[in-house]
Amino acid sequence: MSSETETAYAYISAAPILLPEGPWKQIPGGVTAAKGFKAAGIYGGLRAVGEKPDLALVTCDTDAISAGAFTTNIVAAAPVQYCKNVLGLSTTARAVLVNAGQANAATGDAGYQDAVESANAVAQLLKVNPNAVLIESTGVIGQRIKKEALLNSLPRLVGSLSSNVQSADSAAVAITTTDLVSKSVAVETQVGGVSVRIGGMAKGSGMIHPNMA
Amino acid sequence: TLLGVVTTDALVTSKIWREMVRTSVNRSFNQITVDGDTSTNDCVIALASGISGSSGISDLHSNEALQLQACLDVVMQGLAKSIAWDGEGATCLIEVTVTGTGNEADAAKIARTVASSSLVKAAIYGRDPNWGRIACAAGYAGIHFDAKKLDISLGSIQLMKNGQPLAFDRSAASSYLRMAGEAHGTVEIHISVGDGPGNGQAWGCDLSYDYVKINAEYTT
Repeated sequence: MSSETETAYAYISAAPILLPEGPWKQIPGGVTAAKGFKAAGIYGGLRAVGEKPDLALVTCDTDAISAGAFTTNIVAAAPVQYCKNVLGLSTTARAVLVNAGQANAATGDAGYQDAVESANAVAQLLKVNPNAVLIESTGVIGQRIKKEALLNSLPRLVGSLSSNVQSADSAAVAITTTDLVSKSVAVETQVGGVSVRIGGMAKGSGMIHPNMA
Repeated sequence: TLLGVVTTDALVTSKIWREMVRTSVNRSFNQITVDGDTSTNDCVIALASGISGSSGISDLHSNEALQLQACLDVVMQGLAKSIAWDGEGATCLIEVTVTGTGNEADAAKIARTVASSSLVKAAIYGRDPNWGRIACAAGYAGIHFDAKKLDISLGSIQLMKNGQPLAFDRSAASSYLRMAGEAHGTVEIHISVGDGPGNGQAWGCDLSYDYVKINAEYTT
């Protein structure tokens, strides 16, 4: 796993994160900063060019309360449709699988089936309900995900899961496309006198004018 | 495309968590723009493990909910700003702050309209303190305001007051833009449209020749 992590660092640096002053402090880590979460980011052979990591997985040790915001573009990608359906059925989730390389958008029924099969495969490896796995995809529009490469990589991806900072960073790198920097942040604050952590990762550089709901 | 995954160990009910995420997304990711194209894949997933040991949040107006909401806003805004900062071909982040509207949503709409303007973005890249383009974009945002109450500042340099252009130091204003571009820093645009309590922000980036180059080469 450490070689995967070092590989991720070699491809892209971290973005400056601009946070205002407030009753919080920035802490190391991103999606793994909060208790109960693990992450991994590896190269799975999905990108057309280069070997930058392109598969990320975020998991929760418990049934996490889930929420989502999705593009209101009528031509929504298969993973968006899949997630909307799943979040309509369940209020909790255990994992989010993200791939870069192919957006799986405008790919019709076959693309939707790819999303379902990807989620099922992750669920099987994690031994959780398939409806507990959410999917995000980014990359070239009009191309289905390289499913064989993705499915073959999943055992290694699951095996790389860790709650450390490096794993969060690797995941943040793995979801990038034309991004020049990876985006990851975590903060700690007090809620009702108890320390609570919030972390996150994001990607985006072009085709950016979100209108999510 | 914008993708995001947010995690917390706060204990919160499903209904409250989904409402909090909706609010924070509207204050952050939905307030950025790079090129005006809304992706087919934009998606933010937020998970709450509930194992921090904090007491459960089930009232959106409780102190605990407000504390968590503020923190969620900050995390999502931090990520959102880094996306705008990293806009394809960008040399700087543009932060537009609007005050004086009747409510937060109106201010947010004006701010995002200005941040989205290709002419404003190109002017910033050209290091041109073009208050007219900023005023124009504010005016077509679809939010009514009195043009005679329009104030515009670039950083600390005021360009327009009460709808009247000011005799500002053009060289200093241009230098402000140039330094922000050279350092890949932030250009701040402040707009006031009245005396109302509403305020909002949006974030974008300048528009450079490289944007076309990148997207002409990134094909299906």
